[in-house]
Amino acid sequence: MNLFRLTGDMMHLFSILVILLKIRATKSCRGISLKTQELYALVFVCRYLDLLYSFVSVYNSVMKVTFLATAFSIIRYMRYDKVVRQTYDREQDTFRYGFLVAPCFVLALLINHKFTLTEVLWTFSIYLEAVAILPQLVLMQRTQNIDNLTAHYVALLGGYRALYIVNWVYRYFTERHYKQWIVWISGLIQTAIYADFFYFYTIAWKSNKRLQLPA
Amino acid sequence: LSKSGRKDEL
Repeated sequence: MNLFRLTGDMMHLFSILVILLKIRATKSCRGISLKTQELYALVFVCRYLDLLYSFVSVYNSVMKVTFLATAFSIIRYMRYDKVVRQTYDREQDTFRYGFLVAPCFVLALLINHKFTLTEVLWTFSIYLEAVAILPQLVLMQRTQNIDNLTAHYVALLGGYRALYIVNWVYRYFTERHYKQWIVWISGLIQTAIYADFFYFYTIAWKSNKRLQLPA
Repeated sequence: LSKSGRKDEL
């Protein structure tokens, strides 16, 4: 465990806590894409199946369980909470996520380390995570009224994967045999998807204004 | 895990 990886994980954790805080404190999920949240839940379920058959560390297990629990908690609020669900931007959040899930699954069947059920699902989760933010980015571009918590949420999520890239570089040079092309290329694509967002996020932050994405 | 420790990441 290095500092880049740990900071990345903490950003990931905080991003989720920011959303939960927003939902619980304001009783509103305005600006949050349920599609993205559901994709992340699917990502976590497919990736953390190994909770059932392998153990890495207490840290690892606690984080995995936390990610799973919070993902489903957010979905529960957005779908079923009497107050919160009325604030969901149903008409705007129309991204057809089948167009993300299907290609990622086919790609996982074709490009993987080992053709076994858990390995293919794990690979699928890596590919899907890379693009899972897209419905959220599209929603933000549509609504044009992005509150600070939502902006910070996306920034933390983008920062998490960017720090993982630094962590991979670090590990490549400090650990023998540390090579993982599937994760690296997916992670690079995932981070690149945020580039545009970060450009406008930085501008808004510097000028102390509310984030606005061009239509 | 022996496989380059990739699954110790989240």
